[in-house]
Amino acid sequence: MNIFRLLGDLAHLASIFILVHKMHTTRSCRGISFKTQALYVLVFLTRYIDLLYTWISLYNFVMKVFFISSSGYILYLMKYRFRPTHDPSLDTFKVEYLVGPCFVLALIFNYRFEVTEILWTFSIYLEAVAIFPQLFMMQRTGEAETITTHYLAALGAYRALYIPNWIYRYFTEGTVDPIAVVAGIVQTGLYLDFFYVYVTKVLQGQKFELPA
Amino acid sequence: DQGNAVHDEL
Repeated sequence: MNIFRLLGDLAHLASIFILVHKMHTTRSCRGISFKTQALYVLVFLTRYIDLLYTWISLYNFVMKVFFISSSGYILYLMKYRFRPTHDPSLDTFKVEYLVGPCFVLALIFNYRFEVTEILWTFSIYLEAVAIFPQLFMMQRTGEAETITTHYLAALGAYRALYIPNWIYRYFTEGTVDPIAVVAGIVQTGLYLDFFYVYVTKVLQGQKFELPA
Repeated sequence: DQGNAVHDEL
């Protein structure tokens, strides 16, 4: 564990708290893509299946259980509690285009051809692109509530912070996880456009609006 | 060797 990874994990935790807080205070899930949130549940379930047979640390265990349960809770909020505030006509990205190719890629590019290993690899690839429905939705509406942008900034910062973590681990432990690194760089890259608008607009007190 | 990869990250 190094500082970059810890900060990354804390940013990930923060993103979830921001999202849940937004939904509770506004009593709404407006502007949030149900599809992206559902993909995160799939990501966590396929990646953390090792909870059943591997013990890494208490930290690792608690975080995994938290990510699985909080992502399930968010789906519950969107599907039941605040269902009327979700507009499926804006959330139209086809998730098949993400899930299918990620699964095929996981079958081809993996460390071992084993069920759990392929599921882990699939989860890494899927996480990298799971934000697409959310970004697509914002592209369609051309705007986002400020609190939603804070959620996205924290979520993007999480994977961005894993990059210095991997560099640090390469020099201190000599370990490289090419699948995680390549997917993590792609994942972070997808946020660059968003980060630019976030820093130049939202952090200056302006509304998040995309050019028409 | 990534053989029996232990995935210790989240």
